[in-house]
Amino acid sequence: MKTWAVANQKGGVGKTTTAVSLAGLLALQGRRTLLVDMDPHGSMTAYFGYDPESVNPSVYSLFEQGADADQVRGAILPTGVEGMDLLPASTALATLDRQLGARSGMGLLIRNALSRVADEYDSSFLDCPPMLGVLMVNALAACDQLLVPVQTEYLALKGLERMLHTLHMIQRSRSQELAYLVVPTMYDQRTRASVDCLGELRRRYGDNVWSGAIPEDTQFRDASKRGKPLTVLHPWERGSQAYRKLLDALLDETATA
Amino acid sequence: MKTWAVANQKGGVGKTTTAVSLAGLLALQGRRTLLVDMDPHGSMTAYFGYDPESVNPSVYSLFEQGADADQVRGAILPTGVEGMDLLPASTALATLDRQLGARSGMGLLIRNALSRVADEYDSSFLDCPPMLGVLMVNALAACDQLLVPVQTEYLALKGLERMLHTLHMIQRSRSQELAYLVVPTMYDQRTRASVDCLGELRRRYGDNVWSGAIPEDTQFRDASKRGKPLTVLHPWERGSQAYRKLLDALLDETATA
Ligand SMILES: Nc1ncnc2c1ncn2[C@@H]1O[C@H](COP(=O)(O)OP(=O)(O)OP(=O)(O)O)[C@@H](O)[C@H]1O
Ligand SMILES: Nc1ncnc2c1ncn2[C@@H]1O[C@H](COP(=O)(O)OP(=O)(O)OP(=O)(O)O)[C@@H](O)[C@H]1O
Ligand SMILES: [Mg+2]
Ligand SMILES: [Mg+2]
Repeated sequence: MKTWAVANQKGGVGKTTTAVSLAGLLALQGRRTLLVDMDPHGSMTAYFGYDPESVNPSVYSLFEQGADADQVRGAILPTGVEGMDLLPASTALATLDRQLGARSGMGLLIRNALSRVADEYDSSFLDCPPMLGVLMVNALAACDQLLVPVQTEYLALKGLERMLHTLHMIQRSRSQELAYLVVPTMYDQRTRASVDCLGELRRRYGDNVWSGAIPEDTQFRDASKRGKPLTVLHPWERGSQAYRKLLDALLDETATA
Repeated sequence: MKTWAVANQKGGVGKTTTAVSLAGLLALQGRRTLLVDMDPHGSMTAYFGYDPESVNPSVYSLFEQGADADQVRGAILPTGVEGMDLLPASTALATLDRQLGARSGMGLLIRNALSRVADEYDSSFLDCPPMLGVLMVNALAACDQLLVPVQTEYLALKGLERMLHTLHMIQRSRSQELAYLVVPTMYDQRTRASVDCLGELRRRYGDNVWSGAIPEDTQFRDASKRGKPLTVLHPWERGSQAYRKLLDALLDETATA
């Protein structure tokens, strides 16, 4: 199983949309994919029609009660898309940092949980909340590669630098490399600021930026109402086509990884 | 001094943009406004050209070292807009929840800090991070009214209900009312989903939703590059005009509050 974490401390950049879109494409190709919602706000869980306030078991209960194979399998839900399952988030995740506090050793919980079901899925996507904390530490430890969606706008560039600096520090303390790919999102080629930002991203981050960009596409908003990924509902839409190209690039890399 | 907190656990809905835009309008009217950045990602601090990684003192140092009048005044920075000052965020705020853990009594720190400078400003805006935690508890305790920017898209509606439920609970434990106003943002009247969502928001939340809506306007992205609010740079832009109407509604209410 190959695991991608999708993260950015900046909010509303397309993290959930990226995870759901890529998983939808893999499901269409007949691969089994596990989506993991690590966001206390539970956007992905709500996307597939579940209620983060009442869903139980969930990612949170794995922290609370342990994550052996039965507990992990017991928390997994169907998404209504063949081959795509969900490990849901509960709103109680918002209390995790306060509860765990300085207690160490909880940084590998998600990685261990995923290893219990690794032979049942081809890939998994971890949807991260817009914050740096114990959930982020878990996602970094559990993933093979980090995808960082970045809106093509000026302030987002500054925030990216700071965040990558922090993530490098977390990985260094575990003597691990940070394997990341920046994914430009909500790109609007008619807006000067968007075009300039994309150029700046490529100048600064070189090969760590995907060679394409996800275009601004209002169909993403509509798809969330239907509870299915846009890539499953309308595979020929501009937004879907862009995610297909991204997936091709990611699978290419996998082949050589 | 009247204090507004701008919050929503959903990311990227226009919290920072709302705080900066409203404060800019008040500054143009000759009123003194204090912006408080409570987001560990420091979007607002970076907006005005400061570095959240190195800025010190900051909101974080008030938690660490105390918030008497000198400490609060000592942390306030100019924004380059006459009459508008900034209490900056530092990236260290990301560790606050873990550090404070179950320690009680830190929920009133920001309210007490603001009271030290209340006679030097007409109004203040607290820009909250997209999370529920000790910073949110502080913002609720410190504000007279909560502004909740909500993107007019389907998933945002579900998330709003859950969040308001949690905020009501926090306020109830302090036997306080939750005074909030939902502000529809990024409204695109050409998109069916946007129009439907606005209608649904009004149906569900009645008078707790502002009667207007902030339109989708790419000029907001461009303004952040210039480090000035759009309402100061281009007061006649569609986006600025919408915030002017919102401010009128807020000041009307203040008059009767
Ligand atoms: N390429 C795109 N073009 C237009 N809209 C998009 C695009 N990608 C995502 N969106 C919309 O932008 C909003 C934010 O996307 P999403 O919720 O995926 O971001 P996020 O980073 O997961 O947010 P959060 O920080 O709250 O977790 C949603 O309304 C989504 O439908
Ligand atoms: N009305 C609008 N129309 C178009 N773009 C907007 C509008 N309001 C804000 N934006 C843009 O949307 C992005 C997100 O806005 P902003 O950073 O203010 O949201 P936020 O809720 O503060 O995000 P976070 O959750 O990360 O704190 C920014 O690029 C901003 O320029
Ligand atoms: Mg998300
Ligand atoms: Mg913000």
